[in-house]
Amino acid sequence: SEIELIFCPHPLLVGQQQYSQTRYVKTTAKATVDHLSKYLALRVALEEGSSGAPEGTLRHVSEKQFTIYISTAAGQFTTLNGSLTLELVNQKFWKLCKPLELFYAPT
Amino acid sequence: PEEVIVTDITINSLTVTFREALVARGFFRSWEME
Repeated sequence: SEIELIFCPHPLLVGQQQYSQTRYVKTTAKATVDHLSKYLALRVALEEGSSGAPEGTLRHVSEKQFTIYISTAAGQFTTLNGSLTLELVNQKFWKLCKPLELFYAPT
Repeated sequence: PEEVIVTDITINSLTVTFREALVARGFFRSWEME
């Protein structure tokens, strides 16, 4: 099955000078948090590459560059383990019938 | 959406496909964005 998610910059951990685009993404529910993190790192590298980043940046893309969070009750944010599938994240933390909202920040 | 970005990501031999749109309207089926 497929999962829809809104991928936002962490409101506290991402500064105004840092990459902060909100992304609208669909993928298989079997994808892990690490897959999502690596996807973000790749997209950021491609976008920054178009504005003059050093060549070869794509070869060093890693799921460790970003940490993924989900908002819990009372405005808290929980770090998501990279091995969790998005399906498990949805079942355990989200439980809502709308796109999963996740947050990213540089590790 | 007029354009959807498609990207494959592989970790530990598991490849998954990500599809991304610039806007959510018309892209998400489970919740229509206002």
